[in-house]
Amino acid sequence: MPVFHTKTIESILEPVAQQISHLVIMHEEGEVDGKAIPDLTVPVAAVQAAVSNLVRVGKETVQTTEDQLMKRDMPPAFIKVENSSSKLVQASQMLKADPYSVPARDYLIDGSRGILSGTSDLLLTFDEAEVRKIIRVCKGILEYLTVAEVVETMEDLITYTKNLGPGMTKMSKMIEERQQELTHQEHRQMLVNSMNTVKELLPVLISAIKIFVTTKSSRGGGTEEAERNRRFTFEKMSAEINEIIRVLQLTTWDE
Amino acid sequence: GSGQQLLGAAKNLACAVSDMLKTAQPAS
Repeated sequence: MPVFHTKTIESILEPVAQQISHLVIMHEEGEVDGKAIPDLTVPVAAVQAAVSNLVRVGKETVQTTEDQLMKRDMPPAFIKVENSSSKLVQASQMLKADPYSVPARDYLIDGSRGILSGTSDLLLTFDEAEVRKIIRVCKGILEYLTVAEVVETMEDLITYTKNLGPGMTKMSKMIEERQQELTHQEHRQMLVNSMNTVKELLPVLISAIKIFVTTKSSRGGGTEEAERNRRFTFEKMSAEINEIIRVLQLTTWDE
Repeated sequence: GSGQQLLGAAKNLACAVSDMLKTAQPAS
């Protein structure tokens, strides 16, 4: 079971997570007992600089985004990484005074974990905002699907098909990219399946509308049935898009 | 855009922490 739910986040954080685990195990098994830890002044300064840079870029992202949730959720991650960075500075100072210091090792582990956790929070917040962009496109399609109910002429139908096409293509592309990003195989498959169903149903819906328009203009019977048929396809498509929206918001923790 | 910058900055930080942890391995 992957811990990080996107490949991008996984590629960034997984190596550090493994190293921290390794350090913790060595620490717990006493492998480091009685051994000196080398001077960390230089690498810790590099971490501090990287933290400052991440926080700077993060604050710029927060300032320029229109996503209110990201504006709200990202700043606590800055504080977490900054505090953890201070812990690492303390650890390096303690180790300089005493390379065998046990509390310094705890600070080292805590600080590293804090940076991992804060960076993970930050990346997740960013990723959630990216997901909301996809969801907005999906919701736009959902809304436009309802217009199917007011299509009454062939001219309307042409306009409707023309308008729906580009949105569908955009949504399909975004879902395809997103599913490739996910580490969770089941979630990937769910997105692929639902998107395929939506794509398959699109011509079915257009055809159902066409039958409704033709039936209505011929003033013969069957209008009600055509309407039912159209609604059935519309509801099926809407259900699949809602399923896509639901799956997009799942993380590996939502099992 | 800023998204790529953010991911890049996170990647740099992760690398810096990795390097630090490698240095922190006690000499045997």
